[in-house]
Amino acid sequence: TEDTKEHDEL
Amino acid sequence: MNIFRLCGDMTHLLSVVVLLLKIHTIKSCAGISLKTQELYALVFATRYLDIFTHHVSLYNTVMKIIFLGTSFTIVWYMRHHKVVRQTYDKEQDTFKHYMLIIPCFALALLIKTKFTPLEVLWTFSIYLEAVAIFPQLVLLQRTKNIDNLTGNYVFLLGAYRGLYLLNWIVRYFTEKGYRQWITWISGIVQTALYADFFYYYIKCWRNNEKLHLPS
Repeated sequence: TEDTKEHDEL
Repeated sequence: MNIFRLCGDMTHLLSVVVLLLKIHTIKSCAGISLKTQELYALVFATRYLDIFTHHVSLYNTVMKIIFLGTSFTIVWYMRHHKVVRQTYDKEQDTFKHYMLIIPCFALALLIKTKFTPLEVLWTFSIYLEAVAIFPQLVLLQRTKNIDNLTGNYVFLLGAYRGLYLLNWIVRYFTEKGYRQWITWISGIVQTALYADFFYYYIKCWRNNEKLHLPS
């Protein structure tokens, strides 16, 4: 499964 | 941003404050692993390469600058400050960096979302963060008298990871199509590494004893 979110965490 | 994410970040920030308090005010880094601190500096340096190209929010950018700045400051203190460096338990802090860095980098080349330099380094930083606490945990086990600040520092770091897990659960149920397997699995591994420490931390705290880990 592909990750869907841009990196928005620290 | 949900409450768990914010509390997680604040706990992370507080852990850094506690560590800097010990180093800057008490002028001691006894019981702190330089190996772990150097790994964290590497984690932030490779993860936040997008700091000027990928804007998420002012909050994110400011926090990135803080974590980058403090992690390198801590390493500088432990390596170069003429008083602090003498309190470093060099003989006990024997873990080798490359034993963690090389496998993490290899894994990042194999399992990543996109094959671009930034993405591979970002993924590497996620894997490395998961295991970067290892030298610190080994050092704690070897330390006879763990002082309160060191114990609290590691506890806060573990709490930050636990709160991030709750943040992901909330996000999973509230954001459509949200998933990030690499981050999740690494985060679960990272939190699990603290389980043993948490057990003894809470046990000693409840018995009103000074923190000590069985060797």
